[in-house]
Amino acid sequence: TARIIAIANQKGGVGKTTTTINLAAALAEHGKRVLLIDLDPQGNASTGLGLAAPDRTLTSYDLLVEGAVLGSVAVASEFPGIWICPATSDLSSAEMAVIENPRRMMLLREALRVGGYAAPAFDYVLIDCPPTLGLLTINALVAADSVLVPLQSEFFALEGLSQLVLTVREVRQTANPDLRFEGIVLTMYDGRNRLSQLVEADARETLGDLVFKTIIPRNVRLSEAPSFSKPVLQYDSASRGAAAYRALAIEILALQETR
Amino acid sequence: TARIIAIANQKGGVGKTTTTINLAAALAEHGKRVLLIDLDPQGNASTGLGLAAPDRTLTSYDLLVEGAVLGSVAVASEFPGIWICPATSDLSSAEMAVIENPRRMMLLREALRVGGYAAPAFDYVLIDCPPTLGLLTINALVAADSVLVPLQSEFFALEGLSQLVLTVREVRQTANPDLRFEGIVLTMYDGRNRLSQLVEADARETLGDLVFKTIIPRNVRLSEAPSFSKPVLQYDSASRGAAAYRALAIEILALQETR
Ligand SMILES: Nc1ncnc2c1ncn2[C@@H]1O[C@H](COP(=O)(O)OP(=O)(O)OP(=O)(O)O)[C@@H](O)[C@H]1O
Ligand SMILES: Nc1ncnc2c1ncn2[C@@H]1O[C@H](COP(=O)(O)OP(=O)(O)OP(=O)(O)O)[C@@H](O)[C@H]1O
Ligand SMILES: [Mg+2]
Ligand SMILES: [Mg+2]
Repeated sequence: TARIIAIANQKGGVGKTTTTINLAAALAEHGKRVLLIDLDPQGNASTGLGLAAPDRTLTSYDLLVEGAVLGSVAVASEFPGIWICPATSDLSSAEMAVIENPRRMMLLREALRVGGYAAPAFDYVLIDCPPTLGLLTINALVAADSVLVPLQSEFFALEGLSQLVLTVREVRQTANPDLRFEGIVLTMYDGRNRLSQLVEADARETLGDLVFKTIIPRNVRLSEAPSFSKPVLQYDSASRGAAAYRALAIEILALQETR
Repeated sequence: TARIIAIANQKGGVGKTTTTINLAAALAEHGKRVLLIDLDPQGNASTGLGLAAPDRTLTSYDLLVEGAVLGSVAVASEFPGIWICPATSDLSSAEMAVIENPRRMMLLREALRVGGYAAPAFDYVLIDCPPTLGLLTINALVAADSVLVPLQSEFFALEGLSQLVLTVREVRQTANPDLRFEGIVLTMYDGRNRLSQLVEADARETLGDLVFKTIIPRNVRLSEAPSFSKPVLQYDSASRGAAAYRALAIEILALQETR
C-alpha cells in the first residue's frame, strides 16, 4: 500500500508545487514508483512535469466528481518512476459540484482505495494542494497518511502556520485519525538574509523535530526548471536546488524506515 | 465617490498583500484618504499594518455576512490617511455562510454603498484578495471599478493569467459591466535574472499598455517591513521598494486624471 503525503500550506507561493515535483523526482531516483496528484486548479504541477493542457483528458476533477477510476486518470509522465493525475481549471468548480454530497470530504480518499488498499501500484502518492484550506485541501488531508508543509523563510509565512495546524487537528478529530505531520521544510532560504535566519530559529524553537534538517535554498535553477517542463533534478542535476531535494528525499525515506 | 481597486491574482505569493499595503501608503503620501479591505482569511494585510489579531473586533466577515455598516468596521491605522477593514480566519467560513443567498456575489458591493455612493468618505478603496478565484475574490471584482494584477516575474505566474482574464470577463458580463483592468504590475523583478527579462518581454508583448511602466524589484526591505508592522515607505523610505511603489502610485494617479 502506498504512503500518501499531502503537500499543503494555505499561504501562497511558498514552494508547494516545486516541492511536490522535485520530491517526486528524487524519490523516483531511489527506484520508488510515485504518483503525483495535482489538486490545484492552476495545474502548475501538471505543467511542470510537461503535461500540456490539451493532453489532460481525464483529470483530478474526474477522480473527485465523476467517480473515474484511479487507473484511468493516472498517466505516466516522461520521467521514469513518476505518474500524474493532472489538473485543469475545471477543478475550481469541483467544490460547488459536490456541495450537497455528504461524503464530499472523503471523495479523494475513496478514489485512491483500490481493492481495500491505498493506490497499491505505487510506493508514494504526493498531493499538490492549492493555496487555500477549502474542500480540495481538506480532501487531500483526509486521504493522506501525513502532511508535508513547505514554509517560506519569510515573515508572513509563519503567520498562517497556526491555522494550518488547527485544520490538521480538526481533520484528525473528524475524518482521518491517523493523519500525522510528515514535517515542515524551510524553502527559499537565503543564508545571507537576516529574515531567513530569524524564521529558521523561530520554526525550530516552536516546532522542534518537526522541522526537517534539510533546508531548500533560494536557487534560480528551481524557478527556471518548470519553463523547460522538467524537475530540477533533470534540468540541472548539479544545482543546489537538486541537491537539497535529494537530501529531503533521503530524510523522508529514513523516516519511513523508522515507522 | 471612492475609486475601488481589487488587487487580485489566484497565483499565490505574487505580491498582492505587499502591493496593497504599499500602494495604500504611497497614495496616502499624496494626501488621499485610503481604505484597505483585507479580504484574505490569512489576514496578512491587517498584520502588515500593525493591527494585532486581538484588536480586530469587527472584520470583513461582519461586512459580508453580518451586514455590519462600513463606518463601524473601518478603523484608522496608525498611518495617516490609511483606514482598514481587518480580516481574521473567520473569513474562510464566509463562503459557506452565504451559499444560499442569491445576492452572495454582491455583498461587498452593497456594503460599500453608503447613501447611493461608493465609500464616500474615501478617495481610494484597495481590496487585498486571497489566492483563489472563489466567492471572496468574486465579491471584490463585483464591487470594484478596476482590478490591479501583481504578476510575479516567474514562469508559473504567466500560466494563471488567462484564467484570471476569463474570470474578469465573466464578472463584467454578469454582475459588473463597468469593471476594467487598472493594470498589471511586474513584481519581484530581478534584472540579472534571465527569467525576469523573459516574463517582462512576454507580458509587454501580449498585454501591451496594460502593463505598468513601473516595475517592482525584488527588494529584501519589502519582505522585512511586515515584521515591523509597517509599510516599506515608513520602514525604509530610501529603499528601492519604497521608490517603486511611489512610482506606481504616480502612474495610477495620472491614469485617474485621464479618465
Ligand atoms: N527554492 C526556490 N528558489 C527559487 N525559486 C523558487 C524556489 N521554490 C519555488 N520557487 C519559485 O517560486 C515560485 C513559487 O513557488 P511554487 O509555485 O512552487 O509555490 P506554491 O506554494 O506551489 O504556489 P501556489 O500557492 O500558487 O500554489 C515559483 O515561480 C517557483 O518556481
Ligand atoms: N518585491 C518584493 N521583493 C522581495 N520580497 C517581496 C516582494 N514582494 C513581496 N515580497 C515577499 O514575498 C512574500 C509574498 O508576498 P505577498 O505575501 O505580498 O504575496 P501575496 O500574493 O499576497 O500572497 P498570498 O497569495 O499568500 O496572499 C512575502 O513574504 C513578501 O514579504
Ligand atoms: Mg502550487
Ligand atoms: Mg496576500
